[in-house]
Amino acid sequence: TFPQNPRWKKEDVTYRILNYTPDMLQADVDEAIAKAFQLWSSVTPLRFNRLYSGDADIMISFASGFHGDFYSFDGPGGTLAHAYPPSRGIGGDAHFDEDENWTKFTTYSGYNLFLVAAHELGHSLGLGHSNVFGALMYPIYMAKDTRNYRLHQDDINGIQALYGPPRESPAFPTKAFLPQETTEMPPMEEPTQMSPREEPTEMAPTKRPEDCDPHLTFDAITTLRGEILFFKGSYVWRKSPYFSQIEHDTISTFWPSLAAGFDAAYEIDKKDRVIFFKDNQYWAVSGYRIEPGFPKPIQNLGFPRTVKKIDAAVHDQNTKKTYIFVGNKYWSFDENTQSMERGYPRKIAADFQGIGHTVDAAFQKNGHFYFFHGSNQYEVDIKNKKLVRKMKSNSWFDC
Amino acid sequence: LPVAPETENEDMHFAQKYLENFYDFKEDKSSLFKSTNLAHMADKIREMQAFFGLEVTGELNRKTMDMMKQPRCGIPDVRSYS
Repeated sequence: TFPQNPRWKKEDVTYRILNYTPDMLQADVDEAIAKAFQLWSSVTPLRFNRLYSGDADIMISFASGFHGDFYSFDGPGGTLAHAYPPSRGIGGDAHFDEDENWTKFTTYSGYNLFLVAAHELGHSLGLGHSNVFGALMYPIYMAKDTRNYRLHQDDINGIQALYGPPRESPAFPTKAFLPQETTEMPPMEEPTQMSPREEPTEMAPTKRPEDCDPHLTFDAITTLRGEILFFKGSYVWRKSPYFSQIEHDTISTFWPSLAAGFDAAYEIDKKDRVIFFKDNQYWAVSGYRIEPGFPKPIQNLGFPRTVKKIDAAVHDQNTKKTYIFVGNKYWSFDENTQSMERGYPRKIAADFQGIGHTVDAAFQKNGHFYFFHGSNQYEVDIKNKKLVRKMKSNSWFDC
Repeated sequence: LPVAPETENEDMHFAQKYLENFYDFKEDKSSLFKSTNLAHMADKIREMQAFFGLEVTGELNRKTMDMMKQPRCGIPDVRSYS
């Protein structure tokens, strides 16, 4: 709660929607706000009545930048909304940043108005922020499935500390829930989450292999903005030039819709772009963002229909060519012309001395290619394509 | 994910603004010593890291910057809300 625990000294609280965002149908805004109030009324004695004129306890509005209080909004991203604790005047009011893209869905392309409104109305009723990861009153936005949305027990404990439990129910913690969602929802994407208080639950049923397991193999490896990302199943190992320790993440932390893992990956650093391959499709991402129009079939790159999946890919930033490995052959894709080079595929062993087998994963760093085959790694000089040395696949993990 | 390293100064400015907005950090303009403000800022970074369950180091490491850049509510996390 806020200092001195401000709360409404009555059970009938009024609200009024002063204006609408052009991002959504007015009916969808009305519904999102009503559902957000319903979430709180289902666990307290409070009743919320909508006014259409005059002064209401909770005035709801959309605005951007400076909007008449001391807390100007900051454009897209960053601060999404804010609300004031119960009191006269501005107390209870909730402001939403019109520079955000508001939506009734839970997709990457916008912020779900119901989720943000439910959080802000928590403030309007007197709740502060929670540091319990997964609680509605956690300060950071997390896209979640809003069908059957349930308040976290931490939220219920907080609001009932201010207003007590609902009249008709026994005084025990209740699970707030919403009636079955009527609007059709697009397929849910995993909630985007930062490093929570408790360790992220791993996506894959299998356990993450040990960093220094001598038999460790990888599905795909790529550089990304100066780091090296090693992929296996749904797991990621991150090697950063800025930090000594290896960071352990899951793919869903960065690209929830690609959580199943990859066959190959490569970075075109000049374009701040990473290409991921899985089966006969590929995606282009920039940071967290999956570029629109993906996935695409790998045949778009010029592969024959007989190629069903890619083993490995690595970009040579000097020649602007990308080598893509399938079985014992490889293709050369020209990133400038966006087409396969003539005279390919060629045998890997014919051009890369010492690499006499298939390639599971590959990346380039400091003028060398690193080819991975099983638990071994081969360092190859990019210019003369000659084998420099052989190492264990996890030599980058300082075992 | 990492951001391009050349934005380190921007990060410091961004972090100071974030801590002013949400953790009641006030830069002591009168202080002749930059180190005083840096020490005070490190305290506020520790407070923010503790709130989010990050490793409490007082340093602006990547995870802390990532957390600061997440879309969020505009209400402070620290009680001195006025």
